[in-house]
Amino acid sequence: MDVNKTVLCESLIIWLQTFNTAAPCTTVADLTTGAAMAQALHQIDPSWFSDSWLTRIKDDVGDNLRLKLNNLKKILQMIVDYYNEVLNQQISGFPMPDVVRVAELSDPVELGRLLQLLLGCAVNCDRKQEYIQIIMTLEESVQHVVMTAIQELMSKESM
Amino acid sequence: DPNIKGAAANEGVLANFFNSLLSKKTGAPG
Repeated sequence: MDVNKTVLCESLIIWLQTFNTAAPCTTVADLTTGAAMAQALHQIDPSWFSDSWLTRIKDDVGDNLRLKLNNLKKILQMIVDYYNEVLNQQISGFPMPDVVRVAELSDPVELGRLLQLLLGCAVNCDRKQEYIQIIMTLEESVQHVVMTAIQELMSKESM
Repeated sequence: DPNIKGAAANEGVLANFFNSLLSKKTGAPG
């Protein structure tokens, strides 16, 4: 396992906890349902990640792999569309997370990539000031990982 | 103390980065 990528996932879970989502957001397994990520995205831009979109993300999937995967696919697609249509940023150079591995194996590397894309939504949206200021209150080691994650995203994006 | 200097430098790097991000315009074309 790539230690750096595990650190990325762990640090971004700590960051995601600042959204105080109703869905649990403590472990990799918690996030594999997609519910906490969807609720955070709804806070980031409720006009894009709308109420009606959020209702299509099932929050009681339990261990049902098919339902988990459906949620994660919807989240990834909506994030990619957000970059393309709202942020006007092409992220084709960024390796897309394998959501099958997230759902089936709770793979922290792939989950880290998905969280990295979610982070990019937060620090580029209209309310980015709010989210960046929250990041600046996190522990320095977490801020470092977040900074590196944002820099990597910025290096892959092209207008 | 080099440790204190290192921590301060680290803090400076983070502050610089996030402050520059704060001042960056939002991605949508104007």
